[in-house]
Amino acid sequence: MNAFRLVGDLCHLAAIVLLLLKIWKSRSVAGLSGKSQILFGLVFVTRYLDLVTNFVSPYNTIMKVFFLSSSIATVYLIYTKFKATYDGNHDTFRMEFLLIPCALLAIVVNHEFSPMEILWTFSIYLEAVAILPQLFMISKTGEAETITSHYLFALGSYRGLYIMNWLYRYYYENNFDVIAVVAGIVQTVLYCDFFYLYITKVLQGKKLQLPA
Amino acid sequence: KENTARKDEL
Repeated sequence: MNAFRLVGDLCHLAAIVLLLLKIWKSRSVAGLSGKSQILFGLVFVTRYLDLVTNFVSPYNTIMKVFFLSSSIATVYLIYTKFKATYDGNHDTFRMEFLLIPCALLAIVVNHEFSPMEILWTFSIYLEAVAILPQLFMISKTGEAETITSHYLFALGSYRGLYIMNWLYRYYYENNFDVIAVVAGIVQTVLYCDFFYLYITKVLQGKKLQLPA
Repeated sequence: KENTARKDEL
């Protein structure tokens, strides 16, 4: 474990907590893409299948359990409890356009052609693009609530910090996973446009409005 | 092979 990865995990945790707080306090899922949350749930389910078979550390297990349960809870809140506030008309990104390419790529490009390894690879590829429905929805509505933009900033920062973690592990632990690194770079690059808007607008106290 | 064995990240 290194500081980059620890802070990255805490950013990821903060993002998920921020999202749950937004939903619970505003009693609304307005502006949230249920599709992205479904994809994140799928990412955790396919990545943490080794939750009970491969013990790494108490920290690792606790975080996996929290990420799994919170992502499933978020999907539940969006599609059942606060369904009335779900803006389905703007959450129209076709998930199959992400699921099928990621599945095919995971079958072709992986470290080992075994079910667990292919599912892990699928989860890595899917995580890289899982935010697209959410970013697409914001581009359609033209704006995002401030707390939603904090959520996105924390979520985008987490994988950016993981890139630093991979650099660190490459130089100091001679540990390198090209699949995770390439997907992590793609994932972080997808947030760049949002990062620019967040820093130039939200941090100036303005609401996140996309140029019409 | 070490990549598949060492899955210690979240």
